[in-house]
Amino acid sequence: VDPNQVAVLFSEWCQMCNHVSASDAAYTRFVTQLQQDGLLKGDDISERFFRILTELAVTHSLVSEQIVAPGGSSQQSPQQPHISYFSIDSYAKLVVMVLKYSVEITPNKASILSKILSVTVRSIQKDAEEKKASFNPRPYFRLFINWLYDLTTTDGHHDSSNFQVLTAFANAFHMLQPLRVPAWSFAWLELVSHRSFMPKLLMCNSQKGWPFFQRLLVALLKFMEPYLRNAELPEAMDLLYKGTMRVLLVLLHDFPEFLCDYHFSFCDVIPSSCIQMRNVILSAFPRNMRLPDPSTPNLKIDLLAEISIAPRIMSDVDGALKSKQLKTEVDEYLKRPEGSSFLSDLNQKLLLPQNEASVAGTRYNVPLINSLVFYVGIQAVQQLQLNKANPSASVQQINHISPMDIFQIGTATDIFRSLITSLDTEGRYLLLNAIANQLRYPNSHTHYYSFITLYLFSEATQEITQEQITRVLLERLIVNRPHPWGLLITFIELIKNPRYNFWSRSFTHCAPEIEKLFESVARSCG
Amino acid sequence: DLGAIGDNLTGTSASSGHDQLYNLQMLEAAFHKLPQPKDSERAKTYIPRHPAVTPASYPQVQPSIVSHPSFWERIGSDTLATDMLFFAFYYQQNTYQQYMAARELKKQSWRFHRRYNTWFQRHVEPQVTTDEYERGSYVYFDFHVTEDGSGWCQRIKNDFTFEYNFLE
Amino acid sequence: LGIDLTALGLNLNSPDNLYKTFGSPWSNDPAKGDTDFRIPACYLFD
Repeated sequence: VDPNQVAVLFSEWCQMCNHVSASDAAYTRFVTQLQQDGLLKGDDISERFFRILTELAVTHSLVSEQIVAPGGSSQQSPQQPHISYFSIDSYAKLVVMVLKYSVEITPNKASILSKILSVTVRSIQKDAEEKKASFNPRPYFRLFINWLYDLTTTDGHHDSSNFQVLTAFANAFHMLQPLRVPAWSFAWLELVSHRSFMPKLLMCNSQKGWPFFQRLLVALLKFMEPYLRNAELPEAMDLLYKGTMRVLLVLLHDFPEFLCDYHFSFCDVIPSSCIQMRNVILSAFPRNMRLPDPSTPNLKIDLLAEISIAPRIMSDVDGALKSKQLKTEVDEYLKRPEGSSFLSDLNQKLLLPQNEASVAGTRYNVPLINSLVFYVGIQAVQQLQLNKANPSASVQQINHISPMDIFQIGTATDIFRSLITSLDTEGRYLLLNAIANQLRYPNSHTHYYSFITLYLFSEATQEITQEQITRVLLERLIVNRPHPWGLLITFIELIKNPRYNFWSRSFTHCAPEIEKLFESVARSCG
Repeated sequence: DLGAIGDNLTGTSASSGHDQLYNLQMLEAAFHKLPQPKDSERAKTYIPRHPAVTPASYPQVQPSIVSHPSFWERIGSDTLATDMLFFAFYYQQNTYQQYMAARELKKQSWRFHRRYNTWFQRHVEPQVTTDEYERGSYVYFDFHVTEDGSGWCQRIKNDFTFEYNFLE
Repeated sequence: LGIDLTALGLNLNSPDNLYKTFGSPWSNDPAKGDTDFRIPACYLFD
């Protein structure tokens, strides 16, 4: 494939695109010729052909970047320079026409598209790696936008072919995630959240696109995680953070079930200090659900029908446990706790090796703690529902602490009780965070973890533990809204129910500012 | 399994070999090359397929108002307005004007039949309605050649079956 | 303490889906109407 010949072909194509009387027949003839020349077989020759076309299109679009200042000297404008997208639009159109008109040589058009996308991905990766800070993402952004407009549809008649196209793009975007091409990050997020991609992927083919989008969102959060550990963000990262928050708000409004189903995956990659972002995800609830106002006087949580229904969980809950060979030990302990030494050194197993801890910014394996807490709780809830004699009895069991309660769910609770006394302050904080991450909309998990939170408070042997439980709840409440429903009802129960004697704890009035803070939060909870 | 997801032992990304400082530097460089709104806008410029020479006193470019949604939304539903919509639809294909004309026609309860490339409107409630089709009397807009001449007009077709398979 | 999420340019009380008018992650402004209009293939014929 001679680059000069490709340049001639591309020039012919661009002239055709520019011609006012260009018709589909002319486009068809051109594409047919390409096919007859052996350029569309999907082999190495095709790849080289499309790679050269990509380079030509991008190079020509950036030729106009230099702006001539008065006096004739060329200088870089401090604002965004003008880019001509004619070559990019023409190349994008060629690909669309190839997909539309070429007779299948490869099994299906999605396969050809995937090949072209992988050529584009490699071009971007190479360009970014070579040019580094001077890499310009905008021509490639334009290329993708054109394709998203022209190759995807919201037409339900073509759901399965649309799904193949969208997942081909999702895979390409995954290859171009910020961790791999950081200079492409802004263009990446704008494409991934674009109305021609994100809603289509989430709406088509009975939610089969959800794992693909989850993977993209997790990739973004992984990139930001080290920087989000700090409250002060560099300007560029602050923009990316706010952009991510906008996207999460669109998801919260339009696709809350998506955030509900994958909440565990997202919380795993958000730093514990990034409270508002986590709250946005945990505040999601199914659109057909009406949440009772947590501040309703005499609200009877136990009578809500939803608390006996387990939420749908699509995340991989026990993956971290399995990778550390802990799952089998947990299962054995839950089955046969008597005489087990599982609890004696469990806290040690949650630590990271020192060299990894310095990179992670914490001494603990946070995903492992999250996985342990969630897995154990799910087992406890399942066990409760299996054992219940009748619905009302099990509801009473989960709400009121009684010897029967402890017998039914004591083994799971023992794990939490043991850890909360054996862990140090940092470990305890992370454990309580993992528990509080399950305080969401009304469902059996929220109900169980609310119970566990309050139970650990009332059973705590040291006030420092009660203070830490309070702190974990409070810091999630003092950030700007939204606040998850389960968090609110748990905190309200804690401060209202005389059983917990909350206001007599010394930490609630250890300083005037703290007293005012508690009063303010209590007022805002109604 | 490192607590901080995505980082490996040396504080670099396992996926790319880049460290946090490098990633931030690239992000900051990209901060000055953000996609602009016009990067995702499609051209609405109308290019006539068969341009003709007209007197210089005639407008030589389309008025910008026809690229504005509110022009189409207020066009009305009288015969002249509907004729304008059909003109834009059939004679300004692949433009924003065609898109808006189709949108307004649909608002006026016209429906496009993909096989006949014709817009139909129910003249009366259909006599038969199933999951696959409806049948009844429809107004349609078409180009007709008769002994008296030819031209675009609206006509009524009785006992027409509109299969939903062909509904756009 | 986070940020005031109501100041990010999104109408969080909107009865319609937000994605339809979501302009960009960097902008407080909604998308300009119909900038991404798409002509179905069946609208293109002789």
